[in-house]
Amino acid sequence: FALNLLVVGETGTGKSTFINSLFSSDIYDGKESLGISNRIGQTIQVEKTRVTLMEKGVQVRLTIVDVPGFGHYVDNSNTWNSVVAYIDKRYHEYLEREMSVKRNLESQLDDRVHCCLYFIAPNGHGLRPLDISAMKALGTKVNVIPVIGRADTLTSDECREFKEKIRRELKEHDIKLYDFPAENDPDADEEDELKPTRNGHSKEPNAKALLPFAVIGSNTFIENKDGRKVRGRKYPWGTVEIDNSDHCDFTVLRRLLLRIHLSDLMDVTDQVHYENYRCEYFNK
Amino acid sequence: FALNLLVVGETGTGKSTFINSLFSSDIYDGKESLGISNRIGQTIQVEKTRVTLMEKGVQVRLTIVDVPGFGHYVDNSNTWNSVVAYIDKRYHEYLEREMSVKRNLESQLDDRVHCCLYFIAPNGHGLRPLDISAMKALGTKVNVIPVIGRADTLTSDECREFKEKIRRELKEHDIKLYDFPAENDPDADEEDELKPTRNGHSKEPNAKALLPFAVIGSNTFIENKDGRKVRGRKYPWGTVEIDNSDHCDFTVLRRLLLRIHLSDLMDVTDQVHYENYRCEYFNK
Ligand SMILES: Nc1nc2c(ncn2[C@@H]2O[C@H](COP(=O)(O)OP(=O)(O)O)[C@@H](O)[C@H]2O)c(=O)[nH]1
Ligand SMILES: Nc1nc2c(ncn2[C@@H]2O[C@H](COP(=O)(O)OP(=O)(O)O)[C@@H](O)[C@H]2O)c(=O)[nH]1
Repeated sequence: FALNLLVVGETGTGKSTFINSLFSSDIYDGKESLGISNRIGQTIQVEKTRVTLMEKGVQVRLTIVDVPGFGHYVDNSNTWNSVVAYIDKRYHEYLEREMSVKRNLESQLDDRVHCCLYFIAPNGHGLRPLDISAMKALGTKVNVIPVIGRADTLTSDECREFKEKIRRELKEHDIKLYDFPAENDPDADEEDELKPTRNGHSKEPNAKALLPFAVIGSNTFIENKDGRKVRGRKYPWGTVEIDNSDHCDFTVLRRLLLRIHLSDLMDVTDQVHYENYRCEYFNK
Repeated sequence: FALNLLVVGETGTGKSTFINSLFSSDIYDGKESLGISNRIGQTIQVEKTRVTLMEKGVQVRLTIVDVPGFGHYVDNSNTWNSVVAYIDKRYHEYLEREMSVKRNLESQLDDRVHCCLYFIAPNGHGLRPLDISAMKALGTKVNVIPVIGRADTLTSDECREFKEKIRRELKEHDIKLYDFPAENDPDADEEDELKPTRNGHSKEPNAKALLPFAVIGSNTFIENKDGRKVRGRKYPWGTVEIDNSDHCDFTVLRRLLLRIHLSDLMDVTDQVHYENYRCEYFNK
């Protein structure tokens, strides 16, 4: 399996830390910086991180693209256009390979973006104009999953209210999101990991009910009370453990991305988003 | 004493909560919304909050101006111009009153901004281009005190590093800040309240050493272990108390603003910033 993940959102929302947290002790294959340019010739930098994970015996080659300058400037008009251009370029290259005479479907390189995690700043008020414009544009091109970064800045009540506010705004602005298929968890015995935590529900495990996922990331390891070394954040008033589902949805999101919906994300990209691109391309 | 405080910074940095935290159980006199326009005719909204506080037997009439839309948009070019216009307008009105025939120096209304708290988002990276441009412009007009909002999102190490990074950047960009006079604390017995906390020092009390102040605000009251009701934030992993100096610099900042440097802030405004305005005005 090879999953291509695009991580977008304002600087300081915890994206790079989240990316590092995804592959705790896994094999880190390397990192590279690339410049991509948009229609008006502006170049924005992307950081590509490649890592190979072992998820319950299945090898997953994960490529993560992070856009560090996103939303950083005084004027961020059209920052999302460069990201859309990046996504389109991957579709274009795939299309060219598909149409080439010497193609080999078995081994065709697939670096199309299978999933875009959009990081929302935990500001307590809701989506910002930049978030709305960006997600609207991205939603028609790629599987978008909204995520609240640095969620340890929100109390449980604030987290639940913020999630509800965001869900309302996403609906209001008609933003297209990745549609999670019904849970079909191959590890049914670990089902309680999917139990919604910081949004008040506690009955049926349901990815949609957790949206937007409240994540916390960390580059530091802390010894928890069972003596295990876990990723966490140590404050004077207490310690956050990112894999503790009472603290955030990190573990849930990781499982949904890397195990449960891995193939669905790739299928929807190929059969819906890439198809749309092909149709648009041939209709021009 | 009547202190006029301007609170500026991106939405979601905790400004309104901080303002509410300043006057715990004090008399809340009222709130009003006003529109102010900048040179290019854009109107931005300001919220004016008036409250009367009793600080160790001294009555302080505090007027706080908050600029809710600051830094909120996709394009924030020149958002700070409206704030500078607001400050200049107050100087202008004061000048007109000073020059009027029927003036009465004893009872002259002074609604000039005595202090501007600039809220920096705790993004871990440093100042944003918007922060640099805004503080540069404001620093030449008013007493600017930089503050890190929602500081409970930073661990003690991150807080110390972030403060150092910001101090370096403020110096690098030659940003003019309010120059704290040497500590002359009338309540010398409570000196330990000024003990620097989250930036590693613990020797001499020194406001400059704490800059930028790391504050946490809260609208909810929590019962602490001594049974007292204190403002705090309750997380699944622990409880933050905003008046606990191991948790943040809230108490220190409050004392510096409302007691220790109250008259110096007003003097510097009158003798330096307002004087500069008058000179510029008469030299045109
Ligand atoms: N409170 C909190 N801070 C975090 C979290 N993740 C990262 N940080 C800190 O936030 C800052 C910015 O994180 P970074 O991952 O570089 O954000 P990015 O700019 O979105 O890539 C750093 O100081 C991190 O240590 C988190 O989950 N919670
Ligand atoms: N973690 C944390 N959250 C805060 C703090 N102060 C306010 N908040 C929350 O942050 C959100 C925005 O706060 P607000 O005061 O409205 O920010 P403003 O937009 O700058 O005025 C709200 O959900 C608050 O409850 C704080 O010190 N720490």
